[in-house]
Amino acid sequence: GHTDHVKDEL
Amino acid sequence: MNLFRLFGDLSHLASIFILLHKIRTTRSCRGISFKTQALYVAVFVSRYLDILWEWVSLYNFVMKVFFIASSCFILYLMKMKYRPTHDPSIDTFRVEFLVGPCALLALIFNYKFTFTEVLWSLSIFLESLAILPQLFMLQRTGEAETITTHYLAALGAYRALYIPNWIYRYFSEGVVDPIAVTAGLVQTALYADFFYVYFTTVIQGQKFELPA
Repeated sequence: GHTDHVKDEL
Repeated sequence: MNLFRLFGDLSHLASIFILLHKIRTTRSCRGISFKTQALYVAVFVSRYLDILWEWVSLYNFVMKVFFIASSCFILYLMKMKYRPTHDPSIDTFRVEFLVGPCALLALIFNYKFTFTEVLWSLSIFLESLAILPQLFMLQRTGEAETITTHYLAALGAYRALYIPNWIYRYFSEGVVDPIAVTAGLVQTALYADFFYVYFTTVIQGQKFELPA
């Protein structure tokens, strides 16, 4: 799902 | 991590050090918009506090702590230490006209209607428009100290470098973040005329002056 979308960016 | 994003983050880091250097050497925050700096605190606090419950990497953690701490420190310098040099009469951008629409956008455009995801979208939208009070102040005064223009150039380059990063990640990892990309394009577009003046004056060694 989208909730784990790339959150590794600042 | 790719070079575009690394240099983007380093450019963002550099912008903070340039701003701190400017405040310390000129012992003033003249020409700096308090409202923009306050918006950045809101942006970082609302997006980077996820370090309290999520671990991405040491780099991610250290950078988030640094940006939250440094942006708060800058507010302290402007509001306390160098308060006499802060002229609120030229920092007139109505921030409520910026926060309102961003909040509305965040309620509409988010990846999941949860508190943290809506807050993340709000932070992304706010960051894209946070530079407006600073640009309005620049427009109003018509000129800026050279070091302030270097601060703005580094700050503008940060998210501009995220654009090739997003393109790279799309082709290499097949992932894309439409909310971050849209906001990042708007954020970079806002710097367009600043960069034009910056590269045609300051880089030629002249003083930064907006056409009257």
